[in-house]
Amino acid sequence: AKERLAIAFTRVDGHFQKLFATLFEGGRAYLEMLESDDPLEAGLEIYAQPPGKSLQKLSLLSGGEQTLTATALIFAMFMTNPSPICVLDEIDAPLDDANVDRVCSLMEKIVSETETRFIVITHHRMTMARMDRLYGVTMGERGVSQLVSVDMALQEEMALNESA
Amino acid sequence: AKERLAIAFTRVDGHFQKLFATLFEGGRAYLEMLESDDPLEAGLEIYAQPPGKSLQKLSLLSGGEQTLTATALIFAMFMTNPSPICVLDEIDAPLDDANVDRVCSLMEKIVSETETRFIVITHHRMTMARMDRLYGVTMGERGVSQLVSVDMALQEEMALNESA
Amino acid sequence: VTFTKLKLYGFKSFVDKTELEIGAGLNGIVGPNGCGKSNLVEALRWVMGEKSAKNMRGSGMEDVIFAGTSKRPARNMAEVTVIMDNNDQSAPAPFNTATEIEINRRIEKDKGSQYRVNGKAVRARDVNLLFADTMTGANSPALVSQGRITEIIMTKPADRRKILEDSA
Amino acid sequence: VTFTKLKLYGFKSFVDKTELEIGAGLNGIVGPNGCGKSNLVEALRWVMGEKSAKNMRGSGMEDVIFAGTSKRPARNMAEVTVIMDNNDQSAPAPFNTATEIEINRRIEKDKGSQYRVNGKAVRARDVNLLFADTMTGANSPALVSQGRITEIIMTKPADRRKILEDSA
Ligand SMILES: Nc1ncnc2c1ncn2[C@@H]1O[C@H](COP(=O)(O)OP(=O)(O)OP(=O)(O)O)[C@@H](O)[C@H]1O
Ligand SMILES: Nc1ncnc2c1ncn2[C@@H]1O[C@H](COP(=O)(O)OP(=O)(O)OP(=O)(O)O)[C@@H](O)[C@H]1O
Ligand SMILES: [Mg+2]
Ligand SMILES: [Mg+2]
Repeated sequence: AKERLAIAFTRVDGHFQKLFATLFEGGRAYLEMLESDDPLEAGLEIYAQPPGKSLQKLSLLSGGEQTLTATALIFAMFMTNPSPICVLDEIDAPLDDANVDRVCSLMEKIVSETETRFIVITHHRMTMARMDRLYGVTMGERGVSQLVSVDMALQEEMALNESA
Repeated sequence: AKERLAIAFTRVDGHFQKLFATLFEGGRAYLEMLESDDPLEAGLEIYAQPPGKSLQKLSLLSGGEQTLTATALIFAMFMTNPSPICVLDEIDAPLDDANVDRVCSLMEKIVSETETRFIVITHHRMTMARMDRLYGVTMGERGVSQLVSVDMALQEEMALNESA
Repeated sequence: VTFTKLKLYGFKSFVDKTELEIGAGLNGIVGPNGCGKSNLVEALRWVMGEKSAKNMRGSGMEDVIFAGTSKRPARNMAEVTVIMDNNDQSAPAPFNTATEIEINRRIEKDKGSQYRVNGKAVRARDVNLLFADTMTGANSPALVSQGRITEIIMTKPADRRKILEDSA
Repeated sequence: VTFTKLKLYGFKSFVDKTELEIGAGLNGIVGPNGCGKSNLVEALRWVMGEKSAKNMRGSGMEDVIFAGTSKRPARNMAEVTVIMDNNDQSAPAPFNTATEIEINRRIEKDKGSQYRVNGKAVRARDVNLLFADTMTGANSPALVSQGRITEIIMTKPADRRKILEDSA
């Protein structure tokens, strides 16, 4: 089992390094497995260097940079164990437009390479605009959810209205 | 000190109950100080009931409902100990437009009643549109931050462009 | 295999029969806070065999049954069905011959969960195996729940290592 | 008292002299991820007397000094000034007579922090008292840092109780 973890670690780290550079359009990052007597230190540490910045532990990056780095790790774990479906619940909340754009481009790339189907829950206008189709969930009647299909023209307009 | 905490608790809870009803346009919530032998249970628990829904612990609400409830608590603590300045760093990320609108209305109400000055950091288009003035931070030169003033016409346009 | 549909009936706030078409590419789900989007994610997690009620914001498994509103009575049953296309015959035995695979999980008050695949009653572990083979499952990195990203950022290195182990 | 200005020089990514006008009402700050918005918040927290480097994402207090880029050398000093209007004379003694109060904190490599109020050197505790009286301070509920909301939602009830105690 220890060997399996080491193999998984190497594969995930390999994907992670590439995906980080893709999402940040440069820079570099890597995973490190720290052995330590200190239980607060031992485990999986993440080092990241956004383009033009210095190498830091994940905790020293900005909120959005941390989110984008964790997103690279999530996709790295996904690509190590690919699946016909991938569900993402509001992973884009702290990201600015430019970074949302790159996450969507990465998802489109994964779709074209693997035929994975994505379900993406979002409040972000730009993410909505990049979806192939949109479903809306409403609670017209209190406490009762209803699913509706949102057509593309309405999708454009919704992306204009929903200000996130 | 124990007495001071009890007084603070009562005042914060008083504000919290009103602010929750304001932000949710109904429903109710309250704080409870639990004494328990179980260290995982003892402490400050939050119970909330959004309009038309059943009373739950905070952990059972939706992501946005949790955020809005915690926002009510933050403002309740603020109004118990008011201050000439209030700084909020991206508190609106998981909120939809309707909820952002109510948080902004609440801030405007506090401004009119207390002359508090707010500094609000946001990626949310609707929040930007409700500010009295906007400042932009950029890193034109890598690793070097610059502050610029954003005029109102540009503010309108930025709110249209920044898709969150 | 490909996922094609998710159906809910009585699951949390989806009291009425609901059908989600899972199309090719990117399917976006939008809506106001608290309207039920994350419940959809939990429904998929649940039908894939999620064992822990805590992972679905509940204290017991029966918490997924529609609890009622002032206008509608509580129900005593919840069921979710996920439909997979198996035209490439890549599903594991004994399901590899079917062109379409329908996995259904149903819970009734005081009676626990029952699983069916293409109408035939199976055990929970058969469903777990089925999804383990397609690399998905309730604890797979393919289901990124709300707050998971924050968890990865905030947890101690030891817990982060556990997340990596679980996904391996 | 009213807050009117925040000035930064050499503080984290704000290597050049920067001045933020704090106007009446709602002041919005926007910009891309990683451009320095939270650094502004930390500058205010710092000049008000923040004692813990951890609360500002650093391991040591000197981490707030501009660390340099490929084009610009690191600096060996950082300073932040906050200006308050005291026309209503509500500031605590001995500052209650001044119409404007300028609080400056400066840190130099290997020399630690130095505080000044209206040009006169004071101790850190004088600054803490000044801000405690206006109900603000580095640990006040008036400074809601990024991730604080998540902390309130996610922590154990015992830690949440601590947050309430600190704000009292
Ligand atoms: N067993 C149940 N019966 C009825 N309603 C339920 C049940 N369990 C949860 N709910 C309701 O489902 C709603 C939560 O929905 P959900 O978490 O999916 O919201 P969401 O759309 O993800 O919101 P957000 O954008 O804030 O994340 C709550 O209003 C809750 O009351
Ligand atoms: N001592 C320092 N010297 C130079 N740069 C620093 C220093 N400390 C932090 N930084 C830089 O400041 C940036 C972080 O900025 P900050 O956290 O304010 O971003 P932000 O605008 O809040 O972003 P987000 O929207 O993602 O929250 C990082 O790029 C970091 O490299
Ligand atoms: Mg949700
Ligand atoms: Mg920030």
